[in-house]
Amino acid sequence: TVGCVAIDSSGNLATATSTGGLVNKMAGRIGDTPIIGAGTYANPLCAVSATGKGESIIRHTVARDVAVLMEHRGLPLKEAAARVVADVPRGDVGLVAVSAAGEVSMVYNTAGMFRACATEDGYSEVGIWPE
Amino acid sequence: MGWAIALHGGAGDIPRSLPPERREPRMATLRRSLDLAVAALQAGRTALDVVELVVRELENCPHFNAGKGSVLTSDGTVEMEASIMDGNTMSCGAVSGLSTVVNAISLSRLVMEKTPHIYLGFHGAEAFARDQGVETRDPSHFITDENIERLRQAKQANRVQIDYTQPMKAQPPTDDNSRIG
Repeated sequence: TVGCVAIDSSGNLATATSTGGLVNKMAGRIGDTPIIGAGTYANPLCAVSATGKGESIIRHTVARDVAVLMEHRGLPLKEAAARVVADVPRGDVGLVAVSAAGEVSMVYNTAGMFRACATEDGYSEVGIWPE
Repeated sequence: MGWAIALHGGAGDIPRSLPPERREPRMATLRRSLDLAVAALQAGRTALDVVELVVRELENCPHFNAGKGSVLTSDGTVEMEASIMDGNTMSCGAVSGLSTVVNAISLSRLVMEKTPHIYLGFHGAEAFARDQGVETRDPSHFITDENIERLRQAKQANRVQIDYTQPMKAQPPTDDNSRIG
């Protein structure tokens, strides 16, 4: 699975996710990636793209839950994303997200996640495992 | 706070022992995609354009599980899926069950922008792709030797694998859903 989230100079947010799914999956199996609110979600507060075991991500409506914690609990992006990922069975999920404030979060409960990010103030990161 | 971008190439059981010949092509694609995105954002492109162009870049890299390099179903076929969403308008598009479309993410954007629907799947999505004239290839274009081997391992272990699951010894069938995904 691959994904990208972005906020542009005008403050617009967007997310995109694409995948081949699970190895050895049954023909016709749909994962989290195309299900809005599970693997992919964006609203005026944040944009989220998830990856991992689709069945877990769907059950936990991962992408939408990040937005809900921000919207209804007033949590900042990093805290909202960390809390959602912590609630999904270990080894099943990773996500990247950006917020309307330009915060970036790349969080996962797997051994690693291929990830990269950059912000206008000059920060950038490319990695696989926890630093 | 200005523009910001984040991208991923999949999460999973990625061993720290991953050999350089498996790690470097992926890292190079992440860096190239990040550079593409930064240049596009600095040029004033919209967030929607940027997320689409980054995911196209990743779909076209055979080392990631999307587009070319998609993993295989138990039938040895590819069934690709994607979705895209605009935060401001909450417009969104999604596709599933694609076996010939080179960039599923661009087809999902066309679903968002050219149809009254959100989600098209399987033969309807393939027909829409032909109708829209997006690039398509023979399904064999998307199948790599590495993924044929991964399917063989997964079948041998009688389990499904998320991205980067490492080969394991054959597991006795269990009654959880790990055998059927």
